[in-house]
Amino acid sequence: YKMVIAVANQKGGCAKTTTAVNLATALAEGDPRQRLPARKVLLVDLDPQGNCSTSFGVEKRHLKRTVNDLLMNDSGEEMNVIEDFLLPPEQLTTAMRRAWAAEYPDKKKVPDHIKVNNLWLLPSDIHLSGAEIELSTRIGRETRLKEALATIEEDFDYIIIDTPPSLGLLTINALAAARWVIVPVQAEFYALEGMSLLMNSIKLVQRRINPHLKLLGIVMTMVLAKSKLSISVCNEVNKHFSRQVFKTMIQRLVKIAEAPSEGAPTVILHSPNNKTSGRGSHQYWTLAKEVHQRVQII
Amino acid sequence: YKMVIAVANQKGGCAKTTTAVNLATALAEGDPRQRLPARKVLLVDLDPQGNCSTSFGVEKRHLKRTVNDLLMNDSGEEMNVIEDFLLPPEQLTTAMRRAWAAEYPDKKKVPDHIKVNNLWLLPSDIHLSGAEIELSTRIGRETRLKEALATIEEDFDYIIIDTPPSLGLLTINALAAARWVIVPVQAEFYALEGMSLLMNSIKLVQRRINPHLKLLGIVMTMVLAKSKLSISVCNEVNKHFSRQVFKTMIQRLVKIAEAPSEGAPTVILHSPNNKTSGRGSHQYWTLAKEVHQRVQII
Ligand SMILES: Nc1ncnc2c1ncn2[C@@H]1O[C@H](COP(=O)(O)OP(=O)(O)OP(=O)(O)O)[C@@H](O)[C@H]1O
Ligand SMILES: Nc1ncnc2c1ncn2[C@@H]1O[C@H](COP(=O)(O)OP(=O)(O)OP(=O)(O)O)[C@@H](O)[C@H]1O
Ligand SMILES: [Mg+2]
Ligand SMILES: [Mg+2]
Repeated sequence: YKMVIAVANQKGGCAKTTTAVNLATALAEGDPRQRLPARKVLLVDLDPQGNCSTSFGVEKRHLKRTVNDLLMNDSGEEMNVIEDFLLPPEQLTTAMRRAWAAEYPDKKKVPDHIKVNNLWLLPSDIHLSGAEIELSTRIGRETRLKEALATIEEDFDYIIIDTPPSLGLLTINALAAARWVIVPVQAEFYALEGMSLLMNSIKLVQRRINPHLKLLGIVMTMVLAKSKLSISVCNEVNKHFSRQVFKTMIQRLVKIAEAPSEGAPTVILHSPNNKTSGRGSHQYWTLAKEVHQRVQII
Repeated sequence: YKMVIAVANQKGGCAKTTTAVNLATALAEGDPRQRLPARKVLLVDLDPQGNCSTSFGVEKRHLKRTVNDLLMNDSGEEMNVIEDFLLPPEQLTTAMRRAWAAEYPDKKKVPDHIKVNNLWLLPSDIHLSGAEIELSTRIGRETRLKEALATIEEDFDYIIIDTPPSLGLLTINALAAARWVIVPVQAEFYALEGMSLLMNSIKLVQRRINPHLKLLGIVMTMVLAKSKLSISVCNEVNKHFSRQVFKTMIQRLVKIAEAPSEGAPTVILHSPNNKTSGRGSHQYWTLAKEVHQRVQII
């Protein structure tokens, strides 16, 4: 129960998936220079769009079973989640290397660093979009994910859950299963609007379903260092939530937006020490380190 | 029934609100030079985040009644929608001018062009986020918006509906009430993912609830003219949906992102002829013209 982290914000396009994918990958890989240990990580894709799978070049039509089957399981029998539902690191690595080769057909060899070691993925699929309505009348509709993850929790150091842009049953399931929640906030004007709605929902889940849930932090994303708008939104968020905002800010960078088309997270594609193409990678490695520290302290 | 347009895409942050707001405002204002007549327009905010209201500087805590009350109305009695629920152009203008003055405290006078003439707003509020689950067990859950709008349809030339980033009951209500649907697609990799899911949903609504519904067009948004990623996503969308993609593309421009903090749509804030700050305005005026032409022809 200790290390389940939901990444949530009902505002669309604020970098929930980008943050969940890069955070999970960096925490799995670890970085000895930063004293960030390698950890066994499970990434859960609870968004019907399945953008987490795309981030690793995974083709959704080849998936055997997805998180949808887990949530809808009414048979009462124990499922073998690790065997039947999770994509192991070897399978993710194969998908990444194939997607990278497709993006760079003229390159003879896929670089060795295009791989993951300690990361498993629980993929979603298109049918998950029906789950909200289908679950709404079932028993234990809010805690189905929590029950499903309870059987495998001991096998992982971190479980990171990507959520869809809404406060419906899928996100409630994620908040019910989580110990922590990370909220990405885009440094743009509309983003301020939804913060109070989200904080209300978190309080409601804490009171009614999951008293252990805590806000781990708020991460500012797509920040444009020199933009008046960005600066004023960051100031506004810091004013209302000062202690909870992570020191690490993620800037709006083309390399981060391009990573999904190359089939791998930016923390894998680019070395954090590369001054030109590695700035996004560096920022997400720094965020992973900050997350790891906060989880230890609290 | 002829001119109800839903703006929908379950991918978050692809500029649904920005497109709905600027399109509604341009169609309401009209532009004699472009032979675009002024029209009486209603903008419906069906997103619990209420970003449409923010776009006009409307403070949500002062709202008397919202779209939520309309959808949840089980009393069977006719409501006086125009009197009790809609914000008229004078009220939107007051809110815009107040928000603009707050953003520019050192300016003595608010410019005259900060106003709207023919635009009404049906606002949403935070309670709408509970509507998905509350509606799911009520009679006629999919056509409540259609019924509510039926009483006022004759009073407007266009009704534009902004939707939340999901394919749940709120968006289904919008598609059931609409004659046309406009799909904004961000020129980024993840955006391609959700297109088939959305097209399936539109087909399902056409078959089961609303046979009149047609795709009016796909508009590419946040396009970066020189970016490899943008170009390849635009090519991909054109390959699969060629005839349906609007000729007008909306570029990623800072002035468009800054408009909500000034309390007015970019088509009002900036003249389309202003070469430096008016490019976004010009692109949305051109899109309004293209929408007007398509609706006439089909
Ligand atoms: N720091 C960044 N710089 C540039 N582009 C970014 C950055 N972070 C994310 N993006 C891009 O912005 C878009 C939105 O990000 P993403 O899909 O991760 O957000 P999301 O919150 O998961 O969206 P949704 O609400 O649809 O789930 C994507 O195209 C992504 O590649
Ligand atoms: N062409 C553009 N150039 C720059 N920024 C833009 C552009 N269009 C929209 N934006 C900004 O991008 C963000 C997302 O846009 P918007 O909120 O309109 O999308 P949406 O699809 O309505 O999001 P949601 O899924 O949350 O409803 C906003 O901060 C907006 O100001
Ligand atoms: Mg996402
Ligand atoms: Mg919106």
